[in-house]
Amino acid sequence: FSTFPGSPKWKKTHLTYRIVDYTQDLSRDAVDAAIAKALKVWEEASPLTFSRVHAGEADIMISFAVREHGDFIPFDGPGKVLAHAYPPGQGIYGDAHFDDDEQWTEDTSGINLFLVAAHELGHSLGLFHSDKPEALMYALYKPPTDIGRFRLSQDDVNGIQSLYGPPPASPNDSVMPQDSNPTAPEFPVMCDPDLSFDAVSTLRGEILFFKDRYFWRRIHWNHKPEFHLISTFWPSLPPELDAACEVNSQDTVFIFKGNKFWATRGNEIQVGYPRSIHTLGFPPTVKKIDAAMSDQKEKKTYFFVEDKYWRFDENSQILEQGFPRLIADDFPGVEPKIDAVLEASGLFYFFSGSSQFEFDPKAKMVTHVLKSNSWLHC
Amino acid sequence: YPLDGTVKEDSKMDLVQQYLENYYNLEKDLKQSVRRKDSNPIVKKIQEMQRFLGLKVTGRLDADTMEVIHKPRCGVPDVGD
Repeated sequence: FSTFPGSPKWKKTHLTYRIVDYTQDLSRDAVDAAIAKALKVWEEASPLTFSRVHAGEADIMISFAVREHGDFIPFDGPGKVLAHAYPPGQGIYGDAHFDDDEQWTEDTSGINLFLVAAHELGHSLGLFHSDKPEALMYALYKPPTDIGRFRLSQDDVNGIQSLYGPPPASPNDSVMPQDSNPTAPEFPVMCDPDLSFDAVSTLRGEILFFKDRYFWRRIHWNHKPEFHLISTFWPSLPPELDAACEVNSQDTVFIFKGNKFWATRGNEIQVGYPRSIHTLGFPPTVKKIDAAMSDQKEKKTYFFVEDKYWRFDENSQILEQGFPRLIADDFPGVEPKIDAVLEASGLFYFFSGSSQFEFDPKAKMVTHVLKSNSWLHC
Repeated sequence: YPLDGTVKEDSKMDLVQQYLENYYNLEKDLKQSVRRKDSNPIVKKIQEMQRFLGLKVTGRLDADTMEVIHKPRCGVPDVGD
């Protein structure tokens, strides 16, 4: 999926729409129903809700027109361009225009109005085109064989939820993208008080919080963390990571899952990875890493595994003698099992479930206990 | 009839250039000199379009590519501002 440049989105989740005029190809009821059904597609996959107004200005103004129709982007007669729409915003922005030189139908004998409307309203909500042929937001008109069984693809769901998040949890959640599996986890909710993380790492001044197939990206100049699929930046990485840490001196983030680890510079996975974690010197009894953190000053990288930890010397590139040591001995107050760990401003932040322990290595004590998602401005 | 052929080739190039301008940000003020379909900017844009729409990336106006250009679609661009 993609969003318009600058990712414009509505600052509210309840939007109004108005059907300004109608095509002669269909009854008014049929047009009303097609538009309502198209909006429902997006309602079911996001926190957005829509209500119809019959006069005045609405957020989304829907109209039919031919050739030049007042926005300097004329339609082109039958075929080719079917419709266009504008990204969220005031005035013409958010509006959707349909070319009335097309033959609009309720089935696929002509151009199916519901399908094109669902696509155009995706633009009105902030989605740009997708390069996935199975996605609703794919640029070319591709009516499914059975229009009655239309479902958003996972790509469409990921797109709308990258802008607005998932629908509020409701017992009868009905949106299950057509290519998802029923056991697929729900989308993580950023300010869920019970939110825990799989891994946390800095990356060139940003902080990444990994969860399931997604990650939040906290950028210092942007108060609102971005929400992305891991696969958008690192297609070869698996979901549900175990650990991640940045070694500044190498401008590299090391990412761990199971007995493998990857090295990435920005979003470039380095050649020769993944490698086995045992190439770092871990004994065969270590099956996976729970959390990892690199102390830039000391040039030491800490690896946490269940109730113990190892320390890796970045200069000699070997695990130090005298390890593993018990976490409880050297980090009193930090309760295993640790999900993730982050070093910031000389303090260590241990994430365990929905709790986060701020640890001062000089004072050798926990100085604060916070919610795990406190970094996400919740 | 080379003249006839040229006319057909020209209208094909018009169509392609229009498509690339509308949806792939091809600069509208392209000089005549780069109008040839083997000019670099055009080839690059054809490849960008083929990649985005899931076609075989050849950089040439092969039959599949020409077929897609005629298909009904949304008027919103595929890339760019």
